[in-house]
Amino acid sequence: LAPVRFDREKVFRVRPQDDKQANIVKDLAKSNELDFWYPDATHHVATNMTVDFRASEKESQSIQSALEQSNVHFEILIHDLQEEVEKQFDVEDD
Amino acid sequence: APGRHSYAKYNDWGKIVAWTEKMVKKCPEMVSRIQIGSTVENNPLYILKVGKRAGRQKAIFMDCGIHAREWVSPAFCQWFVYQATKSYGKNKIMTKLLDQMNFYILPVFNVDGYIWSWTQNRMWRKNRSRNRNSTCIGTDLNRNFDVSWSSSPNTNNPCLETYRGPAPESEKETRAVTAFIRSHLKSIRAYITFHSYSQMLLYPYGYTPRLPPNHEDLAKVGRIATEALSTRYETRYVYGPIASTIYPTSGSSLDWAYDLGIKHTFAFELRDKGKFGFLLPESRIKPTCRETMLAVKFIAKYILKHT
Repeated sequence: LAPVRFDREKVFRVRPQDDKQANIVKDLAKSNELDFWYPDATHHVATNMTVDFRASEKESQSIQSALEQSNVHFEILIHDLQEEVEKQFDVEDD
Repeated sequence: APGRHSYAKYNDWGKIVAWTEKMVKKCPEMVSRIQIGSTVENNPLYILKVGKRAGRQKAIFMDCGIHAREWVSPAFCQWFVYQATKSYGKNKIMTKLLDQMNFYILPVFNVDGYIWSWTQNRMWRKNRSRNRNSTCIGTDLNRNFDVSWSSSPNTNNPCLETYRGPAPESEKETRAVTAFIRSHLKSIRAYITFHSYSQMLLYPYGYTPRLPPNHEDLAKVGRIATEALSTRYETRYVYGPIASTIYPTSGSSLDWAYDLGIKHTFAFELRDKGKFGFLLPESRIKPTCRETMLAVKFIAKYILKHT
């Protein structure tokens, strides 16, 4: 098997301001394959919690649009996960 | 040939196994290796016992790498063994600790998952056991312990990252660890587990908002340990009970060890706070380990004196 690649996959950071916004994030998780980094599952998502999740390149655009339309504040922590995977090995061999 | 092990880099499983052999050969009077079981894919589960004397004395059990993708965690366990052996006879505190207590260190708990995260999928979290009636693979080992195992919602779907397994202790890795801890319960005074990320020091409980009877003691240790940690690079950690500090969990190793009778149990969520997440660059391994060492040494000193 070829190793999984993460080209242009994104990690979003969202901070729902109220229950409505928390539910928007939960709904996004139902309709997209999100990998929750923090918290580790959708059901923990709550108001005022910092939520980090990974999304595929394909789904990232629609997720971004949905968050913008719902006025949910977000930032993109990682724009290209594959780049970060490669950049983690930043120490030369002894 | 596994290649060269480095404390400044992430090491794959082959290098870690070779490193355990090397540590035993290099410091036979202080380090011994115990195989406590094997994984579904038949990889050995090794514990390193680090301490100067044999016999009945206090011990601290530490594990790293329950979650495969949290690579900085196994890096810390290796760093701890290295620092302990290197500073014995030179550093007063470490010498005292190793003279008077043993450390049982499980450098990688979820070996199969760790290997998978190196070879196939860097973002893998669970172990690699097959699930009946599902094509989804793996159980979250930190939901598989026999403590309020079925109480959390949404952990019974094998396709979720937090799948708890078909039964408590269903996983070979969990059973190996619990059997070892049970058989050494008389000497083990503290249990520390290392995760990443979010910079926290947690104590029980996760399965209930209730606080443990000695919560004031645990909070005091948490406060001083996080203060000690911050003295090196001013890295800020928060501390507190799992349920209110991070989020409620069930079936976690920390709560299980506490309810078994180990009254000082802690979980570190190491660096960082999300800039890199699970992909902490290797250049941050050493500072992360150095500062964490300060907190762990404080906890060990406290255990030696107060338990």
